[in-house]
Amino acid sequence: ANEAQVEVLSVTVDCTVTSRFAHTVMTSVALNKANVSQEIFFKVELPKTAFITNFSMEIEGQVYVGEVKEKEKAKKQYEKAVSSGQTAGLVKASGRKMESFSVSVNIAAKSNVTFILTYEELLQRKLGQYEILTRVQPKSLVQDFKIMTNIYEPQGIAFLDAHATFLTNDLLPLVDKTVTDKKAHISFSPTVEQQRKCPGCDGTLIDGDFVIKYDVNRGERFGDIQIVNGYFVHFFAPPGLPRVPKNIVFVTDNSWSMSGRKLQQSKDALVHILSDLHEEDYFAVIKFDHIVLPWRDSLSKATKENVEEGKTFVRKHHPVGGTDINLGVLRGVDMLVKDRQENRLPERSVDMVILLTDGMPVSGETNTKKIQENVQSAIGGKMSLFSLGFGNDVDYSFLDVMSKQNKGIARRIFEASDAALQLQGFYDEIASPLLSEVELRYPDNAVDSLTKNHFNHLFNGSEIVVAGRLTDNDLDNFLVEVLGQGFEEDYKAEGQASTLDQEVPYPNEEYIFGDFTERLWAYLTIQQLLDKSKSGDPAEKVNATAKALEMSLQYNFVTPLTSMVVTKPETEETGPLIADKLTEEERQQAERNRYQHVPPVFSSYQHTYHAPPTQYVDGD
Amino acid sequence: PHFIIELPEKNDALCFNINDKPGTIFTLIKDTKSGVVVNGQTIGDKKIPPDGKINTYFWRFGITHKTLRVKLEVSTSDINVFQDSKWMTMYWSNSISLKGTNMDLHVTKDRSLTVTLKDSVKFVILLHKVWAKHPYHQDYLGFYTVDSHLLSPAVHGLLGQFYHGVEYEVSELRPGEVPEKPDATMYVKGHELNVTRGWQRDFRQDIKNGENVPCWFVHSNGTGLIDGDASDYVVSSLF
Repeated sequence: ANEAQVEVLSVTVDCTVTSRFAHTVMTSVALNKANVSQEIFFKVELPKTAFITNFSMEIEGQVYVGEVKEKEKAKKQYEKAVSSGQTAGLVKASGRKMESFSVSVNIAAKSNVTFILTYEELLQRKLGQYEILTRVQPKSLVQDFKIMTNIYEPQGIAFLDAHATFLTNDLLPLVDKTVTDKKAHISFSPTVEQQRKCPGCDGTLIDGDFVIKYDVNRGERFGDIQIVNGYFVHFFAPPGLPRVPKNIVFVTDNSWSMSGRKLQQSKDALVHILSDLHEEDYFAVIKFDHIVLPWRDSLSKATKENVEEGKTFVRKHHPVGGTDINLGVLRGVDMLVKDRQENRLPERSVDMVILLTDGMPVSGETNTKKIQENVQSAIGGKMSLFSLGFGNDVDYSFLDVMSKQNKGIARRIFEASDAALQLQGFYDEIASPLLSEVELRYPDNAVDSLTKNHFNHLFNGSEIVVAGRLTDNDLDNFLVEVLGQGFEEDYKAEGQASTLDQEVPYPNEEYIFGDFTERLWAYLTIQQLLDKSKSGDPAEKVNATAKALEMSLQYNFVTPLTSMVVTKPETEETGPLIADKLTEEERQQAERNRYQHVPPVFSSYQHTYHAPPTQYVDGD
Repeated sequence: PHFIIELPEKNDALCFNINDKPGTIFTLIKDTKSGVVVNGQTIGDKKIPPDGKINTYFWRFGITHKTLRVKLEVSTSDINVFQDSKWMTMYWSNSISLKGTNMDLHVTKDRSLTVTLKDSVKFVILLHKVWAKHPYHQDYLGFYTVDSHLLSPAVHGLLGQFYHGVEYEVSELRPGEVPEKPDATMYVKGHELNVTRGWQRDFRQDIKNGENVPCWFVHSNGTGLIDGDASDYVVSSLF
């Protein structure tokens, strides 16, 4: 807003969560107090895992609504706007977890404008909790400021915590939190005086993240199923499962580009991670640059002695040479395969490779497609590959696809002082497999359009979610079966799902948003189709892309395949604005541009050496 | 036995194997100026292993320091020290520390012997114990020089010739026979050699598994890297 000439009358963030599916509406009303028309900006931040579903502006009684269109068509249709650069910047990356949506519009003198942005996301359970993150930066004092969250969890709320980065001791009591068995209400609504940085000054204290964390109760062995309006969702994260031992090979990049802080952080994180290994786990460490340097030729049991020796190996060595990802990963895979063949590993245990790299393959095999083929062929479905892409020089999509092709996931690690913690955090998420080869079965004749129902692993603190459509709308219950491989024995659970009667958990409650199960199903389906469109075979990719596009349009989601076209009052002169959804690669590219980072190039073997030399002779 | 030459100024290492028939005695260090000589005798496996490959290792070292009038004979069974005109025997089964005017010795039970010879050299000998009933292998020793900078520029021997560095260049990195061990061309001592990137093990920290040290491997008994050939270092006795 333009200083004192614009008054922000209200900012409201209204979030409703029903069975992990969050629907957030951000509303802002501003008044142009000036005697002339002027541009007013609306800029908000939303989680990058969310899809925008609606945007509207109300100006002088006229409502301008954003329309979700196929991305390519929208661009062609509004070529003029695209060529004049107006599409750029409606949605931008903002930090690690968020993206910003911003729009500006000319408002006549003494007029109001109301902006309303709606987005939806399925909250993911990580390390035993869901997180609702709201970033609020009103920039000026607001007459009516309100953050309101209502959570409806039929399983019951196990715990709930709400805090904000900007909360002072004075503001803390203003966070109103009411938690009953299946419902929670959290609100924060400071007055203008309470928002002030100091008495009499215009600055606002409200600037930062408002975070709610919670978890739900777990009871049934088969999980929890909710059926609403012809769609069902199945949440599976049973309590009390023993962890399955794991055999883990850490393949870490030791090339030059890792020099300095990145290498130190990687070493710190890995040393910490090794300390956290359970004694029944097996592990190996392989460093690679243009050659591979295994700590040992096979995996070692995580005894105290071995862990200490592994840590010593991790701490040693200086970065050298270029990056041969192909060689490093294949060596790790080969080690696991060989140890399995030679029965050196416990029969009931999970095999995984964790790759940490910060750069593109510049040594050995450099064709990323070929590396993906080599790795997939070597792994042959026998283990999971998790990849950590450190910094902005790494080709994240290459790692992402390679991991997904091999029962794993990739994660970006941002270069910052907390990088070691990010690495440990990722490891903690996957450190405790509880079940492997989990399959959730439903009667064929009762359901269709199932989302993915086979999962390679269930990790401690996470949750498996499957949704689907009932073929018979009148169906009130059906049988479900969950199968998996656990520690010592196979896991099998059966249960009966029943239609959720909203009146029972939420009597006298005006219903929340009736089609949430259907939208949750659509959200999940689109996410999985988008994944498939990157890592499946060519025919699958085409089909998945087409289906994801169709559903994005049907459910009004702004996904990487669609755009939201926002028509402004002054369209005739300036053309519409188009909001796109960023992919992780686009976010990364934006960061590269921001930092103007020059990737280090491997050019020589020489660098400073600190250890004293030894000449020796010994046996093999 | 495998030889490792660490080259700090290049942050790199060179390695080669020397193989000959069991029982051969090689000169590892010979510094005529300071009077330091280290010879080592090899031993083979108990019998030829199924793969037919004859492996040799050092099992006995003879160390002489003429100026200090000190001799050591270290084998896989015992350690004999000649000092002040008399021999003394120590066993690997005891931890021992001896501080003398010209020499310090430290035995870590069943594991290592550290020798510091005054104003000349410090080295460590590792004892690799093998299960006594192993059908093929038997105990052997490793020899690590940890401080050799006081030896004269004339020092020679299979290890000694590298104590004051070696000039070389590596280029033309290319795929090797094994994917994880690329080949390259090394220019050293006027020769152009085909070398392979690999690693050898340093057992000082972890006597059982060792720790891998990446190095450029020079084939054929270090031909081209060592002065002359391996037979030039063969001697007839330990002292």
